[in-house]
Amino acid sequence: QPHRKQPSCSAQGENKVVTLLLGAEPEKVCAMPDPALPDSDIKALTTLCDLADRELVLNISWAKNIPGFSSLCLSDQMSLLQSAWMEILILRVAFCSLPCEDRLVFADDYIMDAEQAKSAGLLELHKAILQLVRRYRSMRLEREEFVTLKAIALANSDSMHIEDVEAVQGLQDSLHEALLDYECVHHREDPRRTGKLIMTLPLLRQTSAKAVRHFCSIKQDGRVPMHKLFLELLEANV
Amino acid sequence: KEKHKILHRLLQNSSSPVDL
Repeated sequence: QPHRKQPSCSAQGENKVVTLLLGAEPEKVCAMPDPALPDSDIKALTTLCDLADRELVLNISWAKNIPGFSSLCLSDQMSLLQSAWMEILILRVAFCSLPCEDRLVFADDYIMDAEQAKSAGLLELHKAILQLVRRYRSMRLEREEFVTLKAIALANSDSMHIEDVEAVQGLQDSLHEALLDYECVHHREDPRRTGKLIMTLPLLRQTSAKAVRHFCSIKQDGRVPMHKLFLELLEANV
Repeated sequence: KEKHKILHRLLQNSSSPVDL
């Protein structure tokens, strides 16, 4: 790889990869909790699992639209998604929750405070995601940074089953480069901002692992109906 | 891979891949 020279930007100063990632963002999904069911922990968890399943379908199309992702072999595309799917879901919840104090925006029609999280048995997870939200809020995370960081989380998922390590490294490099270029143009005042953003990824990984463990135990309980894709990916992480 | 057939199918069928 050559050394970085000028940022690869359009005449308007926009990075091409970041622009493509903004265009690839999945549409918003509504949670639509079943009005016929009385409020309960089961209802809350059913709503979340159903929402996650529908988002996962959209996230697979999103991944295909990350510049360079679909050049990877199918097996590596699968391995990255199997490792990073929960990080991608959580990062989106964290970004959508930035305007809200102490509440998590799972969807526009499904916003959860600590009390509701406690009733659903999700208080620990709620706290962990809020820690991430506070990190991003203190940095004033921008949409361009969010979409790029989400793609980086996918490319950097540390799956143990990658076949073409060089190709995945190439994808990581191009996304990293895009973030560096964006920060170089938009945040010249803080040369460490890219590093600060990347340094939030361990907390995202930690939170995601916590969420996967929690939903695996819910799955074993067998009281919450789960759709097939959600189940398939939960099983991939065990 | 057989265990992950939904992911496999969705990856094969989803549209508009973008490559630089």
